[in-house]
Amino acid sequence: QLTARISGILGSFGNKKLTESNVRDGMREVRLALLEADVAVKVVDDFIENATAKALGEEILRSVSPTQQFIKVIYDELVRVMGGAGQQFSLRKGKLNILLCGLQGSGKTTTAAKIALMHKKQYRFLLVSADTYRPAAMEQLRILAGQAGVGFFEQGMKLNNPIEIVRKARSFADENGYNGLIIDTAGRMEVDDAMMKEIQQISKLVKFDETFFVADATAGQSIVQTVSAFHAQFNLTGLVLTKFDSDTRGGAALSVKAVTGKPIAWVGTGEKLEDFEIFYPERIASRILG
Amino acid sequence: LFRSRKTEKEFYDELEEILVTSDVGVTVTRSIVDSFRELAGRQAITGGEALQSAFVAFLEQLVSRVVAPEIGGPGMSVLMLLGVNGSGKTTTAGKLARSAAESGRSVLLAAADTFRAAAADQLAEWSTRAGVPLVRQQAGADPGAVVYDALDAARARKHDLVIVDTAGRFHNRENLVRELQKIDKIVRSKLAEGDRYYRMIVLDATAGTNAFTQARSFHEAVPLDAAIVTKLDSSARGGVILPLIADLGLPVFRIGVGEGVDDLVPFEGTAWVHSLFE
Ligand SMILES: Nc1nc2c(ncn2[C@@H]2O[C@H](COP(=O)(O)OP(=O)(O)OP(=O)(O)O)[C@@H](O)[C@H]2O)c(=O)[nH]1
Ligand SMILES: Nc1nc2c(ncn2[C@@H]2O[C@H](COP(=O)(O)OP(=O)(O)OP(=O)(O)O)[C@@H](O)[C@H]2O)c(=O)[nH]1
Ligand SMILES: [Mg+2]
Ligand SMILES: [Mg+2]
Repeated sequence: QLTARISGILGSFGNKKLTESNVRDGMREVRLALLEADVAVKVVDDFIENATAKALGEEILRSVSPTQQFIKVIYDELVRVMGGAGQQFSLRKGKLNILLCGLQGSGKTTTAAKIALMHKKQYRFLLVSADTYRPAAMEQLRILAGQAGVGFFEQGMKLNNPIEIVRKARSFADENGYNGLIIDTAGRMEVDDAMMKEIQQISKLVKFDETFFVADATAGQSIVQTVSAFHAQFNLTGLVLTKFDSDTRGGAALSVKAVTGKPIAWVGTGEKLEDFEIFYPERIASRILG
Repeated sequence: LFRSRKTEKEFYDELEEILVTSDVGVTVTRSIVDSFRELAGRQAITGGEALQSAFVAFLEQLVSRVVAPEIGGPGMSVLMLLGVNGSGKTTTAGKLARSAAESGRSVLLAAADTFRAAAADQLAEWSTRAGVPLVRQQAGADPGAVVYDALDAARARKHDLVIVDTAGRFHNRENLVRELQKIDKIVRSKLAEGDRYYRMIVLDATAGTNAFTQARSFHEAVPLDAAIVTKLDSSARGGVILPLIADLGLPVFRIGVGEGVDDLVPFEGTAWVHSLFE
């Protein structure tokens, strides 16, 4: 455990301050813990640099052990980077257009239905599948929309052009009193130029109030490169982290947050549509630190 | 990634960066590098460039330690795919069915994911692409019952390869692991003399070190014969392959390199090792 490792290193210091030398020793353990949690190397290095600056110049409090104080500096900094305690994400009122994007298998289709279920009292949702690639992707969303008790754009199932589907869905939503539009897209990699061009085109067809990158909480080091590319090519407004019911420490959450600066709105905690929660930085911070 | 003309310290620093950013994991990286340092010491290898080529050779030797099984035998072969949600099992089942059918085998697909929305429909489309029959039941059916029926059908129609697709599940979900063990038990109960049974975990190359935790955990629950690592067409390098081979002794049977029916290829250790340093 990180606390045990830190106390082994900081042990008993009688100094009034956390000195540069014992902070550096402690940070080496923190760095290891963050890498073991799958936080991206570059994000770890930046975090350690900022946390070190915060730790130095901390007066040692008489009421807590140096270890507790050091850990608190780390924990507080992690919570701050993850969005700060007490910060709550909220969707705009009135008409709402949401675009979901992300890597293959990250949980976008399931998340589309989860978002709708969570907010169906505030909006009349139409779920749209713009995934013309994955076998039975549209059928999957159709079934989930039914389970969530929200609308599904059935006409899209006969079309084979994502651009055309989104255009027709937008008109259909307007003409039929849907004030919540959620567009589910095919999984894609940032290294696939054609697919990145497609999602860029889709992002211009509708005035999207939210564009969420849906990331798997078990993602590894390359998530940084992926989400940077997505964010650079068309503005993400938020993040959703799925599969937090796994035993991953979830360092990917820190990575995607650090790289985009965008809020993590929700986390997926299971396969059922109810397994969807508001994101709390404190919980994820403790989990990442192990 | 490996620059030429470097000091030993530069070499070891770069090496740790390459391995960790490839998702080998920091703990496994340190133990691999420690073993290499010991070997380099014993063989008196010095200088950045010499260490570099020695390390590549060291990894090539490591990954060749285990050999992937050949699917086949006198009787019927059953290949069960398992793994966490979204790793690529269903797609891989389709690709495997296609390549086996192309090499002349009589293949049957079994849709043992009776839980997730449109899972059987997804596999049905793949069975069409592969040109092989599919056994499926209604949504919510018992996955064990699907497997039981599939193996009866395979026996009756003399199929020589049954590919079983299972529902995604996390290794820390006890009830789901127990369900998998139940499916496994049913398969084993239907095997006859001469039949072969292969259990393979499908791992997502874009996952972090949890991929290794998955492999280790599932291997304890249901002894695995090999892994298939998917999505290697991404920017991820699949570093999980090193601890998979070194710590679990599990070979990599195939790698997934895309979403098309032909995008599943044999794992070539040397080529993969070199890709880490590109
Ligand atoms: N355990 C768990 N499984 C999840 C979660 N979210 C999604 N899943 C599962 O992950 C798998 C993939 O989910 P999908 O919704 O199909 O993912 P996707 O991003 O739409 O996939 P593509 O369209 O192929 O890119 C499914 O088995 C889902 O049930 C979660 O929070 N926890
Ligand atoms: N680019 C790429 N995509 C892949 C690869 N293998 C699978 N996929 C995609 O990953 C997504 C998930 O694949 P599935 O086959 O549904 O995964 P699964 O393990 O069966 O998912 P669940 O049954 O929900 O647990 C789909 O969009 C696939 O097309 C691969 O090697 N490369
Ligand atoms: Mg989808
Ligand atoms: Mg599947």
